[in-house]
Amino acid sequence: SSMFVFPHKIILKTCGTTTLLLGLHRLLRIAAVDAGFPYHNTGSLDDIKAAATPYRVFYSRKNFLFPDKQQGPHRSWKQEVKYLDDMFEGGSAYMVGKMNGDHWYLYITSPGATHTPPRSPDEGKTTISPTRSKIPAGLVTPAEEVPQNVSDETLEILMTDLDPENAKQFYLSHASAVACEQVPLQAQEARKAAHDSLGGLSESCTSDGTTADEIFDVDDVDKGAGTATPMTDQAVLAESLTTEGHALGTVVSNNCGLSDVYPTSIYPDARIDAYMFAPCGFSANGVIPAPPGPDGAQSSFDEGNKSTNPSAHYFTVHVTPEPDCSFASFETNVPGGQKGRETADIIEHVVRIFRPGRFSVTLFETKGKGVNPYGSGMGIHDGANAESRQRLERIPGYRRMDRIVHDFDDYDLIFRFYERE
Amino acid sequence: TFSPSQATPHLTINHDVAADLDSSNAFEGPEKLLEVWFAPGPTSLPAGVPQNGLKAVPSDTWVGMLDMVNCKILSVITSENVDSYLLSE
Repeated sequence: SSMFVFPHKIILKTCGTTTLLLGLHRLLRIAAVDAGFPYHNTGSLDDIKAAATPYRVFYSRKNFLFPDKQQGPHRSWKQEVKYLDDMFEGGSAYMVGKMNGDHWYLYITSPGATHTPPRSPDEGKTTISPTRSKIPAGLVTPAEEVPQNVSDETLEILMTDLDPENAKQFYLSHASAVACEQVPLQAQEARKAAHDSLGGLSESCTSDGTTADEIFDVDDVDKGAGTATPMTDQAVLAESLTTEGHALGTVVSNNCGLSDVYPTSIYPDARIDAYMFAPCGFSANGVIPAPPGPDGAQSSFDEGNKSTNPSAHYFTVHVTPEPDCSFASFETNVPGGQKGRETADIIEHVVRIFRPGRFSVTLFETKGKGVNPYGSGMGIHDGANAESRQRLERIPGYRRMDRIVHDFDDYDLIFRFYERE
Repeated sequence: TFSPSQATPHLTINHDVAADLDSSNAFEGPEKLLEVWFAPGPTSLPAGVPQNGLKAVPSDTWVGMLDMVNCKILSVITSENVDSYLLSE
């Protein structure tokens, strides 16, 4: 799971049986109490109901795979929509894609949504949400006051039925074995010596190649480390590089090709934070400041749009490799094209990492004259970039099954669905 | 090719959580995505809100909200324009 906090918005993407919407009221309250954003649903911040009035809200998810395992309001789209409708005014819910296949759900509120008076405190009591009155989304800044030069673009790739060979990379055992091969020989020898001093129960990270299963024995050995010869710095280094979640996450990120999606040759200040879960699963967040401009100052990829939102880009990846529910997601707000990589390049790169049986691509982008003049190749404003759009029709090894466009007030949503040939 | 600048994001790891995390019983699968905007852009914050807006909220303050979601903070990348939290499950 991941969270991104910007000055003006927060993005929370959570996996599995997390109860994302149960945190929504607390989130709005933090925005009011701790960040000072306006609230309209009560007279005082001391009131537990006090919650910041959002400018707009997006909630989306892929279709449910295992609804019975979900908790709280997350067992069905109907319940999720009810929860959001109870919380906000003026929301709209959509289903995009094949009803009898992979599809995608979206709940969205519009800026400037009509405000109706909040409910009375005793009305609408619920055991799920502490909120008793609806939050009038969209009141903070009416739509007509939105700066015309603010662009926003979010690309999401949701992949299922991952290729089993590719999925192996996201098991801790595999990652540890790869890490062992990369740990400096000196550290490996120090590590081996430390383990020998503990009775030689495990060779663990040896230069002749150790299986992942053997590496799992390391944990048992280390429990006795306090009563035997302390490990040297080199041994500790080897230990951390082959077992610690963040260290292994970095190894996986480098080996699977994720670190090259936004390469440092183009995005020099990019920083990736990756974690390898035990026994399997992988998450990574990337923060990508824009490259410096000619004068050395931080510029923005949105320079062509004269964006007021410089250097605020991210990407996030989550992987579940188990064969019965294999899934991977990739999401980014780094604009396609312009000074960076084309959206089609990004999609092809990500798909090569996982080789999914099926995947959907959704692109949300602000509409308007100033938006994305170079074209991501995904959108409907990309007449000048037919070549890029053609590439999206022909992702190598895949057949494009659906292309659906939704035309919202200030955003376009393009949904594409592909299956392996 | 550019050289890394002083704007390079900074990583902090929450070792208390990251070191002993066991996800054996965690069901993963497709995510839910929530995006809440409080202003149209980072330079359009309402009066009375600090210049860095939500970024002014200390990490510890988010912990209570994340507990309700069933997530723990594993690590944080802080940068000038966005803070990135890597979470458990």
